[in-house]
Amino acid sequence: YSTFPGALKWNKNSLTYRIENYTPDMPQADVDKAIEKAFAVWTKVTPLKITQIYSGTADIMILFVTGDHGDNSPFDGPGGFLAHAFAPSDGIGGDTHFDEDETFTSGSAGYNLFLVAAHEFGHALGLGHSNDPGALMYPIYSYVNPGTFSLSQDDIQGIESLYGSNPNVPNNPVPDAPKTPNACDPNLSLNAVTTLRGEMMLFKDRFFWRKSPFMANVEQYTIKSFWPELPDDIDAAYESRERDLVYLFKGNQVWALFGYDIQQGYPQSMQKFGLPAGINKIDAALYNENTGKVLIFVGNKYYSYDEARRRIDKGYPKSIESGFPGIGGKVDAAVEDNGLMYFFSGSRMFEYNMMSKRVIRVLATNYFLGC
Amino acid sequence: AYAVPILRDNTEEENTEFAQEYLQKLYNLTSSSGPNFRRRSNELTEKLKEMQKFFGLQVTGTLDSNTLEVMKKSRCGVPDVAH
Repeated sequence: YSTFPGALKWNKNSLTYRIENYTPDMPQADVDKAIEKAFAVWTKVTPLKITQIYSGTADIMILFVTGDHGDNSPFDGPGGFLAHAFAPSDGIGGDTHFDEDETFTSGSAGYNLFLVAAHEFGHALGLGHSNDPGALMYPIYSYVNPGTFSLSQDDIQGIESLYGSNPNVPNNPVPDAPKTPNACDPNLSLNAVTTLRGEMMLFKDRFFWRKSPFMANVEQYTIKSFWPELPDDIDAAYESRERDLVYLFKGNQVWALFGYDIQQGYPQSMQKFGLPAGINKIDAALYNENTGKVLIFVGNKYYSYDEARRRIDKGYPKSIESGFPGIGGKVDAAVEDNGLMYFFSGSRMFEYNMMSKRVIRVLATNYFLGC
Repeated sequence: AYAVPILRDNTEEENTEFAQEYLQKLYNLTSSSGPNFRRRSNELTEKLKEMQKFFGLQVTGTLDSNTLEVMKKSRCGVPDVAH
């Protein structure tokens, strides 16, 4: 997290806000609710009390404006900058402006006003931007379900560094605040791993790391900052070299990516892979380039799927232990890269040679993450 | 024969202008015009590196496609570095 130079903050715990005008994008009552909820995000974890007034000058004046609106920070039309807010101080300090050229909503269409406002009020209370992609104070907009939204640990530590914690909330920092997965956590486990046209994508919770053979470092993003339609916490993924598609599985649904674009007509039912009825979730999947088969892992068993014939091969399922001796009973994720197979299980990754049918190395799960 | 000026790809020009404006607003790049081309070019490289570092991108100092992709994402208009 970051704060403004001099750790600018309000020197009082009771603040006021006033909504000077309303966006025509949403019913006025919905705007009021979104703004109120957005302040509540911060008052829940601090001693601050923030109340609405309907006339006069409030500490935090809220405006919907377009283009050059007289504060030396003009907006830029649809897209680009969505809003901005000023650090705590008298006068314009705390004031929050939304770009009326955007479309604000209560849902996932356009830009969710609650999410944008909660971020901007972080600034209005004294927070700068965070480079933690899971933090609310990350500068790039990324839709999350407002119903399940919660501040990240990073956000909470930031705001509490300015105002301390909420004396009425027993344990601080809020114990269940989500932490962004750390690539260098020795205990890191993964949800899914796949290649994508020479890159590798490693999924964890609502994030993924993107590793390119041309870049030394690995980039971390929220899944929804690339694909708002995709779910978090995916189960498995593999790249079909035949079809130049990446399949992503969650529950009994499957999505397809063509490059970085979501393929039309998805999600589809996983039943299209011909798995036995009753299988509503898979653990991992990998594409075996030698055979052109897709290996699908479920519990301590695995299936071989023939993409050309669109069906499961005869004689399956087989036990993972018999097919891949030495990698243990169950896998979290699997990927083939440069002719070797990699099986992820908890904090360990097994490098496996399909020809010699044996484990070559046992490495850390974060081996590819450049720690 | 005379050298016909090779018109740089229009898009490249636009992308460079876009990036300069982005860095001016969010990373304190001083104005992109002025007499000292080398100094301006160095500053642009440094500010690009600063932005790439903030977003965990490959720190190249050049306007690669990844960097441009991040610059084009919808975001908050408050600078990433303290003005």
